[in-house]
Amino acid sequence: GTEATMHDEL
Amino acid sequence: MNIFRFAGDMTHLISVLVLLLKIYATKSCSGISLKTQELYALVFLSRYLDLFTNYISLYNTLMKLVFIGSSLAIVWCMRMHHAVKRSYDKEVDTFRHYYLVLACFVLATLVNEQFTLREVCWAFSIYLEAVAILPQLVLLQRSGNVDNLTGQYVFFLGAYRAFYILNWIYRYFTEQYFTRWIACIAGIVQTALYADFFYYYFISWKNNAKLQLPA
Repeated sequence: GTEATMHDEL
Repeated sequence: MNIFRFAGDMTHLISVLVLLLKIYATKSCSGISLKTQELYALVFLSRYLDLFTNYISLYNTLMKLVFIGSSLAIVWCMRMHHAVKRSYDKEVDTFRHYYLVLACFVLATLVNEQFTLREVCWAFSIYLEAVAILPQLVLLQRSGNVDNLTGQYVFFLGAYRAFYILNWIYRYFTEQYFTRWIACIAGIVQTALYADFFYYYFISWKNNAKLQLPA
């Protein structure tokens, strides 16, 4: 499955 | 985390501190666009929805709280504080920023990483941040001369996203599958909007003269 795009930036 | 992103976050933090200093020290917000501040508050609120749901690091959480808190505090000050709101020149700050919000929202529903609430809000915040400075730049051109703190505020605000572009280039080459096309393209547009401001800022710094933007 497509991993949820982890937004690790501010 | 890499040095470019850390430098970008610190530059962004400095721009917020310079604005808070200007408002607190001079009890005035002359030359500051309330509309840009409102757009930035909306950018942070729509981007940091996951503030309490997915924890990334203490640094990440703290910085999100600082950006949300400071942007709301500045909007509150400019709208409610008796001394500060008197210095707000609303007849000069006339950019129709609601159109920016609408356009960015429509674009975010069309172009996003996934059609989920969180991703549409994230894309919306990225697009909105790219154009949020427009009311401020228009106000500076209308009001002609720019006081030092306001000029420094806009300069650091513009410089931070330039550091982020270096961060995306760095991550693209050092991490597999790292692509942030939406953020990267919007970040390039955002930084490009400051181009002429940077030029006049550099000229004023070189000639040690007051920052003047051509009308």
